[in-house]
Amino acid sequence: TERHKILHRLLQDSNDSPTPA
Amino acid sequence: GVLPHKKAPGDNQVVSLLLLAEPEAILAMADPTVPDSDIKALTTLCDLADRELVVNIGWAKHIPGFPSLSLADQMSLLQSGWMEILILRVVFRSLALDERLAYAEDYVMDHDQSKMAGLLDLNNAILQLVKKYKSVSLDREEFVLLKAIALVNSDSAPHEDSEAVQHLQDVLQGALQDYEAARHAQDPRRAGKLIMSLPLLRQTAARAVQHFCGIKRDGRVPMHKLFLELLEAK
Repeated sequence: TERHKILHRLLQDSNDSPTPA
Repeated sequence: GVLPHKKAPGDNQVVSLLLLAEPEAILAMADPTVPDSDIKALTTLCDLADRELVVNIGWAKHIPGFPSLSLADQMSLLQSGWMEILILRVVFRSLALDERLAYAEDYVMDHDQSKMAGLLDLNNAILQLVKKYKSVSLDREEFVLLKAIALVNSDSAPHEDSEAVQHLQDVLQGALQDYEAARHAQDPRRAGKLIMSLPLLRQTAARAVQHFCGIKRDGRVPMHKLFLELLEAK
């Protein structure tokens, strides 16, 4: 989960803004 | 006697929900001030892929039954299936085109552009899928079902709750069978034919991941974090 924190966050919330560079 | 309620042919709730969940088209918005080059093309595609991934994770949460899976199983399915989803979307957008791939409505790649970006082999492999689905006139309902099936069937590793994943696979496959029985009754093998296209999709996606991992190692193309995270998951 630590390695895949963005996927984890997106699955848990409904944030659909672009991910940082 | 009262007749049991009979569903209208093609009244398929899973299909209706998947059609509703289908994300809006995303534009590539290639920078018009930068001259065309392989780096520009790949930068545009990697940026587009990152934004596509965000909406596709949102989409996955609308697949009936997907949010009920454990978070670990949702993650492992997306970590294995994300590229299949991206490619299937490109393929479906390209069905009306001839030998060109619509990565976005404003980003269509032909042979020469594919060559310039170093994507000729990969794009030719994706065009094979386009050809396959053109030959059966894949419709939008079948596209959304196949995309969901590809995702829930993407991971061969053991799941935290394999029964729940299996149940979701059964529900979606059943929805495809029901849809075909109602809409394409003249071709009883159509559902099977579509399912049999999935190995080529997986093979093509594996090739794409391998190619973009090479681009990542090369380090000349900026990549956003979600795209990088999922490339690394492979």
